Amino acid sequence: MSTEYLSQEKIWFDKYRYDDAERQYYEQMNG
Amino acid sequence: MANGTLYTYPDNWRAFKPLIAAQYSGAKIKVASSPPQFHFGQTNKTPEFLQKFPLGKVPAFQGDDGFCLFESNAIAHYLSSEALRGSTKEAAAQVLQWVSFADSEIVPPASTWVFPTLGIMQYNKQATEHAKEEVRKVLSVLNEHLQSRTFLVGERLTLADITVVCSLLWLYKQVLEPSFRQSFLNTNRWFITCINQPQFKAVLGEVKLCEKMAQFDA
Amino acid sequence: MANGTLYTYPDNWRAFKPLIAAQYSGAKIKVASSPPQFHFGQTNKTPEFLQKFPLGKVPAFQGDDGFCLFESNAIAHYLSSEALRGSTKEAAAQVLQWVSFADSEIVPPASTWVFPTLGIMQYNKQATEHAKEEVRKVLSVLNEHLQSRTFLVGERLTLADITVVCSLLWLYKQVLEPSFRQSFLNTNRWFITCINQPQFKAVLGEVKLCEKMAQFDA
Repeated sequence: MSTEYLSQEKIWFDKYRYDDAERQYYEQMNG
Repeated sequence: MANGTLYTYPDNWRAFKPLIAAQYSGAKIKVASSPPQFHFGQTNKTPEFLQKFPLGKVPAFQGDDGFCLFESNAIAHYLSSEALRGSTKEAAAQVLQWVSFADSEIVPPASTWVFPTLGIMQYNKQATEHAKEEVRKVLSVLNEHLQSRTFLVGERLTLADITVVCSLLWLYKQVLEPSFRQSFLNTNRWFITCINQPQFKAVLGEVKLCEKMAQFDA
Repeated sequence: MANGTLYTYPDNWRAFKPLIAAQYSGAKIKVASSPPQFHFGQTNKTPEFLQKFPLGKVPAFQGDDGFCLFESNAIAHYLSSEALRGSTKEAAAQVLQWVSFADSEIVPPASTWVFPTLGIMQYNKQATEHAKEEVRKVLSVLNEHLQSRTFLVGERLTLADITVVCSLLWLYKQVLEPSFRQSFLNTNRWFITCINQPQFKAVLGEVKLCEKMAQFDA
């Protein structure tokens, strides 16, 4: 039952992609 | 004492955090998780609920004095005792550090890995493999930190332990089979110490650790 | 007073939170954001840095007394005054509520919408349109809440305002053009009140609000 509710949770599944992209962007910016 | 009502759906790991905190602080919490008190998907969409909790998210807390709060970490902090929040400025900041760590470093990869095994999300091999690596890194960071510590902050259990344990629950129950978790002995010891505390058992019941890594449920 | 060094790369909105908090509390913070003090991508991968800050992420804080902390919300809380943290139990919980709200409700759609306009991420039309709706909802929740309030918690500025303003910065600078933000007059008024506080100006300088919604930078 609760797993059906779980599917309605708001999770940032792509967070790692955004973290990686942001890190690379600022690493490049900082040479 | 902050007594009141916690609105949630049953078995909500986010609701476990304030409920376990209340077990330590002695706050009296009525759980509204099934009709007629609360019907997830209906009650939290009514105007009176949204007036108190504008996002319509659960868990949501209403004190007997009418004080309303949403966001599980805020509710858990409010229902905690001073000892759970961290009794010095440094300890209080470290508690928040691990609470942030749980939300930003554990919840996303844990959900990516576990949800397909519960059949509530499409399986994606690349995403799952990446999530496994992130979980390995999280367990390793905790393992290092707990090398010489019983609990995450100071000498006693705090809201940091409650929050991180609750964010790891699905992983330990569903996919961290012995061969995967054997490299993180300190983390396993700490996790088992916590779930065996009477205050955790009162909310979680018996937590059975995963024996066979669940595969995605096509 | 918690004086120390904040390690970050320049212009890091997550670092603005503790730096603005320190402006209010009087904590003396040295910012290490460029060589030789700190080189993002190198220093934070060295063994000595990882020994203190196991995730290798920034911002990271080391007090003059040696106390180390990672996770920007924990650092901002540590560098805050009691007034900023919320002077009652209720206010302190509401501050944490808005801090959680910023991380869980604002940062994901703000990143999805803004990153492609900075050339940080690939543009994805469907994801961007969805993010715009999420941002609209966030601005609307804030607009309702600020209908009869000057600040988010209580009568005075707190860490809640600092955290939510910093999480909205990129949106207001990059994509919230006048036609988009005109429906959220209370939120706009509150945002401008905050960024015009001398403590915000000391860290952010002059914040220029977006005039034309930036499109993705192919």
